[in-house]
Amino acid sequence: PASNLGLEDIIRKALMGNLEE
Amino acid sequence: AITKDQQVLMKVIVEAYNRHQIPQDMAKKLLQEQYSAEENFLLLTEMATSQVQVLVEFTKNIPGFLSLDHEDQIALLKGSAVEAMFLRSAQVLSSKKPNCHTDALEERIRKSGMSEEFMTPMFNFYKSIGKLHMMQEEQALLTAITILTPDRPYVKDQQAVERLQEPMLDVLRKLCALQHPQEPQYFAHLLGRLTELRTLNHYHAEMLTSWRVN
Repeated sequence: PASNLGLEDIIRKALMGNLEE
Repeated sequence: AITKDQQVLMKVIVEAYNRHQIPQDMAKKLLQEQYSAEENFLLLTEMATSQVQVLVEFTKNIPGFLSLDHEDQIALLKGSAVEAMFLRSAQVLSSKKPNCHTDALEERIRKSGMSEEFMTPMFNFYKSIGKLHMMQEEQALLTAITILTPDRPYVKDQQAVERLQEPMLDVLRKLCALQHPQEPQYFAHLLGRLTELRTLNHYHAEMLTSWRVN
């Protein structure tokens, strides 16, 4: 992630979604 | 001795850690794309993004994590993502597994426009992790312990985080004593790496700024 904001976005999305599905 | 409950905890963590790795397609890209500084930067950014997603999936499997306050979950992940990534990268680079394309990864990091000032401590850290020859169980537990660090910025309920981190520290301490009876300082060495990680995390923020300027 190129910025802290980007990092938080990725984390929020990943927490809501499910990579395994 | 490690109790049955602790064995279960360790098994859950290790399985989650092994299950959640950067997709092979991503690793293959290391060999395919071109090697310009810009290309390396973009590829490393893409890998970092993937690594964060994988890290979040791993973290969801840490017993009790999802029961924490939602904003605390985000604060913990935000505060630890860089450190967890350095830990994973150190393990990948020191494993020298052929399918991880570690040489290509190292070359891309070295030629990505990152300043020497940052690169030297980072590769020193990778080397110091390599020297420990950590077992998978130790790697997985150390990563979970890093994520469950209670004093990250914006964490509201630090005690709830401590309650999750302590059992992990206890298992890791026992595991180290059992696996390294000749090295009574082994557990302390592992914890020392966490301090190094904090320093790298601090450098990382500065490094990103200078990278962006370049």
